Amino acid sequence: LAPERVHDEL
Amino acid sequence: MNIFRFLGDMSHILSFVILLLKITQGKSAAGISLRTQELYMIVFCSRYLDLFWNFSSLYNSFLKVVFIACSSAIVYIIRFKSPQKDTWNPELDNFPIQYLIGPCAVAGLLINQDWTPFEMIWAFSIYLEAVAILPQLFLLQKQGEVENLTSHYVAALGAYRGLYLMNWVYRYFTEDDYLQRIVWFAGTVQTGLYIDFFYHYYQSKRGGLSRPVKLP
Repeated sequence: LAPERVHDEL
Repeated sequence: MNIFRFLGDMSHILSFVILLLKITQGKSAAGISLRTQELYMIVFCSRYLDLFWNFSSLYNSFLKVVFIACSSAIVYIIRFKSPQKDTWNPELDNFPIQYLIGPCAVAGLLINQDWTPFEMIWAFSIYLEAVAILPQLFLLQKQGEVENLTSHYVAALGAYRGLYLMNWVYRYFTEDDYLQRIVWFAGTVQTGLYIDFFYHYYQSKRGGLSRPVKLP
């Protein structure tokens, strides 16, 4: 599984 | 962070300021769709659930709280506070938002980033935000003419996601593994919905004199 990308945009 | 995204967030904040001023100072919600405001409240409350576990930056977390607070306050004022609540017309502002929420929820379940419950909710909020302005645009269409402050509110709201589109283009060309197809697609749809409004807004504001925005 791709590492969970943290949403850095609002 | 880049200038497009910063200006986009500032435009979004401006839209909140204009709307809050209008309904608190003007003591009237005439011309404002409560349905759209309710959708925005759902969008922010669902998308920013990760306030509690994802910390990206103080800027991010602070604005998440501001957006949840402002959208909730707007819904509260229009729904419950006098005299604003008496200026809301349920016959006019009657867009069936269940036909927006349902498909967005299904889309969030089927098409999301990491197949985790939060990512499904996050994708739902992105899709819902793209169509949340529809009840407001339908209300303006019915009224034909747009009150001045309301036109600035809708323009600021449209500009925010338009600036985000530029931000995504910028990030795509400057960052290596930047890929966000979900927001790219939804943001394009969202901005597309404003094209017609922007055309009439520009026509009415051209030449400095502020003729009211007329929608056919």
